[in-house]
Amino acid sequence: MNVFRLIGDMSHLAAIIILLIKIWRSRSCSGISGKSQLLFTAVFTCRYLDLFTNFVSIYNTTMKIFFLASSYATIYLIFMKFKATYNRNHDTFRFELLIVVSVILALLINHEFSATEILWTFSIYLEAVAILPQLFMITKTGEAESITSHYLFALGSYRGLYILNWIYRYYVEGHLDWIAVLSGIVQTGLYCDFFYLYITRVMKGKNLTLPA
Amino acid sequence: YHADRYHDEL
Repeated sequence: MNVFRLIGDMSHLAAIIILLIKIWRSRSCSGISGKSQLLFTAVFTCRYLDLFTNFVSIYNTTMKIFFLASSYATIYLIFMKFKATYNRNHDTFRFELLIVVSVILALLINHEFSATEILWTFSIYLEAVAILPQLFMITKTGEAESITSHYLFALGSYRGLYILNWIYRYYVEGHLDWIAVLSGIVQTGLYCDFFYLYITRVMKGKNLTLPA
Repeated sequence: YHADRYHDEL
């Protein structure tokens, strides 16, 4: 554990909590892509199957259980409790494609051809692109509520901080997992446009609206 | 097996 990793995890945790608070307080999931949330739930489910086989630390186990439980809770809120507020007609990204491509890539490029390892690799590839339906939705509507943009900023920062963590681990521990690193770079890269808008608009108290 | 080496991340 190093400081980048810890702040990254806290940022991830903050993102999830911000999203749950936004939905719960406003009694609405408007502006949130249910498809991205489904993909994140699939990511956590496939990656954290090792909860049953591999103990790392109390911290690790607690975080995994929280991420799993909160992602299923989010899905429940979007598709059941507050489904009347879900903007289905704006959430039109073909997310099946992301799953298919991630499955194929995981089968072709992995560290070891075993079930758990391929599921882990799939979750890494899928996570890299899971935000695309959400970003697509914002592009389509041309705006996002400020709480939604805080959520996206925290979520995007998390993988960026992991990149610093990987650089640190490479130099200090000699540890390098290029599947996670390359996917993490792609994942962070997808947020670049959003980060720019967030820093230039939301941080100055304006709403996140896309330039026409 | 790689898992014990790097799947300590979230």
